[in-house]
Amino acid sequence: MNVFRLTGDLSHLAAIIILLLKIWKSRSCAGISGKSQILFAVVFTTRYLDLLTSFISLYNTSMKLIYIGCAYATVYLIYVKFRATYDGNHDSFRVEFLVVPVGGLAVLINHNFSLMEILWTFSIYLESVAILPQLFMISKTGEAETITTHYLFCLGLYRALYLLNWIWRYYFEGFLDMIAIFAGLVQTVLYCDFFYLYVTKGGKDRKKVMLP
Amino acid sequence: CHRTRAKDEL
Repeated sequence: MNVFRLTGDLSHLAAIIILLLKIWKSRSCAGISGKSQILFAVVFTTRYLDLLTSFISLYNTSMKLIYIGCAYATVYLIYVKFRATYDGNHDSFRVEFLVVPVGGLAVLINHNFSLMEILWTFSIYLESVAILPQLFMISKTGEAETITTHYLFCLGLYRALYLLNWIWRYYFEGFLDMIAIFAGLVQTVLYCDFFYLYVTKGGKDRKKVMLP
Repeated sequence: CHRTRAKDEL
C-alpha cells in the first residue's frame, strides 16, 4: 500500500458516496445514467468474487463490500425508488456494444485462462469504458449538475492515482500488470476531456457545467 | 512482466 493507492481508493469511495448522497438528498436521479451504474455493479460483482475464495486484509474485504453494497444501492435508487425521475430517454447508449467486445477481449487476453481470472479481466476492461453511457448522456443533454461533475472528477481521479500507484510498484516492487495498466490508461484518457472542462469551467458560481 | 495480477488491489 502506497500513498497513491490509498488516495485512489479514497477518491473512488468519495465518488460513490457523492453520487449516492446526491440522489438520496435530491430524491432524484435526473442526469444520472442508470446504464453506467448497472455496468459498475457488474464490474464490482465480477471483480470481487475472490471475496468468497481468499482473504487479503480487513481493509480489502471491507472496501470491496462497501463498493458492491453502494453500487447496488445506487442501482436500486435509480431503477426502483426514484424511478419516476430517471431520464431513460436520454440514457440511450447501447451497452451491448461495450459488454460484448469487452467479454471477447477478456477471453482472448488474460493472465490465466480460468473462470475467475477471465471474470476479473472482464471487470477490468468493462470498468475502463463503463462511464461512457454517462458521458454520452451528458453530451446529449449538453449539461451536468455541479455535484455530478464532482462525482465524475473523483471517479476519474481514482484511476489516474492508480496509474501513479502502478508506476510506484514497478520501481519499488518490480511489479507490472500490463492488463490493469492498459485498461487504466484507457479509462483515464476517457476522462481527460472532462478533467479539462472541470478545471477551466467548473467551480466559481456556475450552477452547471456545459459540455460540447 | 508478471503473468499475474495484484490481488491486494481493489
